[in-house]
Amino acid sequence: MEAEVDKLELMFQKADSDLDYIQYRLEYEIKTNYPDSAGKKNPVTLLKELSAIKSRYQTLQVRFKPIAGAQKETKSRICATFSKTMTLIQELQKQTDLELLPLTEEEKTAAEQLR
Amino acid sequence: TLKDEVNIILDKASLESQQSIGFIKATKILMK
Amino acid sequence: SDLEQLCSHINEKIGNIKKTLSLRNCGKEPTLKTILNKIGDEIIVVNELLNKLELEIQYQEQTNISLKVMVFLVMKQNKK
Repeated sequence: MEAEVDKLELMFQKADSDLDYIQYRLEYEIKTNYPDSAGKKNPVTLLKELSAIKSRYQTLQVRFKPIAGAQKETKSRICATFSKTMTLIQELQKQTDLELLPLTEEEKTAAEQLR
Repeated sequence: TLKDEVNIILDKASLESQQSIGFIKATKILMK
Repeated sequence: SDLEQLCSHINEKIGNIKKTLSLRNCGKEPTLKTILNKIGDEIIVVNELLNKLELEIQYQEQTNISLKVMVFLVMKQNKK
């Protein structure tokens, strides 16, 4: 039984290396028949570049996804803290009867934008 | 296609950048 | 599952060989050659777009850092 298993394993290894050799020979033939010239690449090179582009895009997508979520969370924390500060100031204003200057146009637009 | 997908995500990223720039400016004004 | 893994490994290699075989005659026929060239040009364009996207992502990561600093400053101001 052991011998059978070893034999089977050898067959798979041979099949694997045969496939690698076929791939290598095909690519070699294409590269030889159609060498890369300026701006014109052979099919094998293009195939490799295509898979490189796809994996690079996947990597950038994974990098980009968490950024939007993190930004949203940070912005909402800033807004929440600002509104707390504004409430505090209004409370203080009441208690001290101090009249604060009204918001300037620029500050109003900024507050609007934050809201 | 892949190109379309990249264009879509690029537009989205640029839009978000613009929004963040505006947000940071507004925050700085209110912090003065 | 080992056998399934082995099977998919071999199938993947066979798939690659089939793909390369189909490309074998690509460079001979003029029409396929123009398609090849077009694909080459498209790859250059997509690479440039990915460069732009990478810069945009770096910029957004920087923006995130400055927003985090802002949270800290706003909270400090709130305490004050």
